[in-house]
Amino acid sequence: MYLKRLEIFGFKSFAEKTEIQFSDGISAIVGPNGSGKSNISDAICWVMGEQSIKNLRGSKLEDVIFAGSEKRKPLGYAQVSLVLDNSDGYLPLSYSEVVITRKFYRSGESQFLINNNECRLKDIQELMLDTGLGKEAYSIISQGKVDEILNSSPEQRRLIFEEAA
Amino acid sequence: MYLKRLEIFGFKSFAEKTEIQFSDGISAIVGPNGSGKSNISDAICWVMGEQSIKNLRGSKLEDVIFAGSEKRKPLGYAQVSLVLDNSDGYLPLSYSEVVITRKFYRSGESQFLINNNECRLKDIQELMLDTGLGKEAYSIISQGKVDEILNSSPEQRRLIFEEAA
Amino acid sequence: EKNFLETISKVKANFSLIYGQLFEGGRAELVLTDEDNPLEAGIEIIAQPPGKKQQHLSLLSGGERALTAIALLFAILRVKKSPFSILDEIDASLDEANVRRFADFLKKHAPSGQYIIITHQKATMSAADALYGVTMEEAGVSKIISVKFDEEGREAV
Amino acid sequence: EKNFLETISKVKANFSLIYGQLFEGGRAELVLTDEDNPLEAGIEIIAQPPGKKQQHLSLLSGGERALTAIALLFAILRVKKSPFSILDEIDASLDEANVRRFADFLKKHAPSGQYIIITHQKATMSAADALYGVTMEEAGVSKIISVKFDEEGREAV
Ligand SMILES: Nc1ncnc2c1ncn2[C@@H]1O[C@H](COP(=O)(O)OP(=O)(O)OP(=O)(O)O)[C@@H](O)[C@H]1O
Ligand SMILES: Nc1ncnc2c1ncn2[C@@H]1O[C@H](COP(=O)(O)OP(=O)(O)OP(=O)(O)O)[C@@H](O)[C@H]1O
Ligand SMILES: [Mg+2]
Ligand SMILES: [Mg+2]
Repeated sequence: MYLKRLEIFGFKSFAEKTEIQFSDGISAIVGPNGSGKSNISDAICWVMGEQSIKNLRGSKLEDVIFAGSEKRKPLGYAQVSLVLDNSDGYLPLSYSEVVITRKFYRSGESQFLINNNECRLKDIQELMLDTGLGKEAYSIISQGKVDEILNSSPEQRRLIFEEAA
Repeated sequence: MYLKRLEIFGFKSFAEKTEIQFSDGISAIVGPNGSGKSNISDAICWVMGEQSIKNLRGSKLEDVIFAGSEKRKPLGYAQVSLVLDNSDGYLPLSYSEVVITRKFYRSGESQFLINNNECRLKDIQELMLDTGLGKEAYSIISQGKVDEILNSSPEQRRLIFEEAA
Repeated sequence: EKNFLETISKVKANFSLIYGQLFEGGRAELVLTDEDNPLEAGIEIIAQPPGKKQQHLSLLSGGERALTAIALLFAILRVKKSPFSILDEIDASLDEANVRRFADFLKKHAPSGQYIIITHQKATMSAADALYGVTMEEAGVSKIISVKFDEEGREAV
Repeated sequence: EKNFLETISKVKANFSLIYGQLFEGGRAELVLTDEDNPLEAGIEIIAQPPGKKQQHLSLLSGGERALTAIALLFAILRVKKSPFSILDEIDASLDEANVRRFADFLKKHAPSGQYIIITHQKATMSAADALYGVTMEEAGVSKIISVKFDEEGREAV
């Protein structure tokens, strides 16, 4: 299983509908300071069910929606879709392609979809947890946090390993 | 006033007596990971009176003494001398050159000197405080800590500014 | 439980191996704080860069700590496969030589799986199969340009 | 007290100026949380990179935050002179263009005083008057090689 495509629209600095086709293997994301690289990582965390706005460097929920620029108005919602290639059946769903979508409106309304079927946030979070994806599974390391694993106490570290096992 | 020379012996990775002649102006310290650059910064903090071993990345006081390597035995003490050019009379001492020395033995014994006259740690700390030197005065920024100033609360920041004024 | 002990022992073996590869020597280990009580014990990290004496992790340099953490990360990934990993500037503290070692390791020995790695380092970029450039031609608006490296050479998409 | 208000107002002016120089545009300000109670008020930082909308500092990128902090550091140093500053890898998060801007600023406009700056960045090294190389020819033992740049060119010491 791998991350086939990411579609971002209205999420943080992605004012324009943006599609990123990822290849299996090693992809490097590069660009100047402030261009939006870590925002891509945030988009992936967010669509996978991240609930703490602090973990997305925000202070209020609507911080994930494009706030506008000097030339552009703010947008009304943020939407991210994660397209996973599931031809190896890694995800416990009978689709060879699984699309997870999350939408958040300024009104505070949220929408969650798995393969275009509405679901709850919980369903997405559980799907991700069952398949060992996300920050707890070491699959996402945020900027400035690489040596965080060295800072935990021996006991905390055991808990982390227990979950990983 | 400026930092004229630093003499390090037995402090952290400086197993050999080392002298660094600094010029007034901009000096860049470069070298591979783990070579000892930040240890130089630690040596300067330490000789200026830093008391918290945590702020020097250690866990016990004797962590500042050269602990040995695969080929070398540990040393018995750490010593750092900071030579300050005082021809402009910036420091309230009647010397054109002021040497601050700190020595720490594995036994836990400490020695402090200003121009080779024994003094207390307190004397060194007060001298540094009066002349606005050290971490509180923004003159020392540790590795990984540059944006720390952005993290303080508005109230904390005011306190910092009050001390700076 | 048995699963946990097995996982720990595999990560342990891989961590020591990968550390030695990334540091080109030295040694590191995961150590249980209580060998007689493995299911309750905490997990300590012991690390000793080549030629140096074993010391508290906190005394290691910024770059040494980053490389040690990278070794542990890869050890875990090798044992507990993750379909994809998103790594945001994990090479930021590494000097030129260490970035090259990291990039080589990534290219030749990284645990199988998809890696999406954000970086400013050229050596890390050269280890990638595909490059995605993020720009802000229009201030405040992110845009992506994708460049794939394949057998025939670069091909802008 | 009067001293404090004067200090704040000078740092404020310098911060806005230096931010504009380092970011080549944009704006930033120090703002009192309570204008009517300046001696008790907290100090907020407002920062807006060129062309972007003003947002919470936490949303800024790693490099933008570092450059903003550098602008504030220099603003404080310009007002409250420090005989010397020790700066350990403050340019670590900056991309190539920003490292160059930082290095240029350091060379041409940095507040007077002595700077001892630890760096891995070539542009920052080229702004220096003297270079000190730290090496470990013998594992675990630091050694210093000093190279001075003066009007006649490099001269190893
Ligand atoms: N809701 C939002 N609306 C508009 N812009 C936003 C929003 N949230 C964040 N941004 C902007 O996104 C930019 C940060 O992007 P990001 O953190 O992805 O940068 P980066 O490419 O990782 O840079 P660096 O190399 O410095 O880490 C900031 O300038 C910030 O103002
Ligand atoms: N008491 C000690 N005895 C011997 N070696 C020590 C002692 N304390 C620290 N060290 C060693 O000093 C090294 C760290 O040095 P330092 O932090 O100065 O590196 P650095 O040059 O700043 O590297 P980086 O570029 O990665 O930040 C570590 O390898 C550590 O083991
Ligand atoms: Mg980033
Ligand atoms: Mg360092």
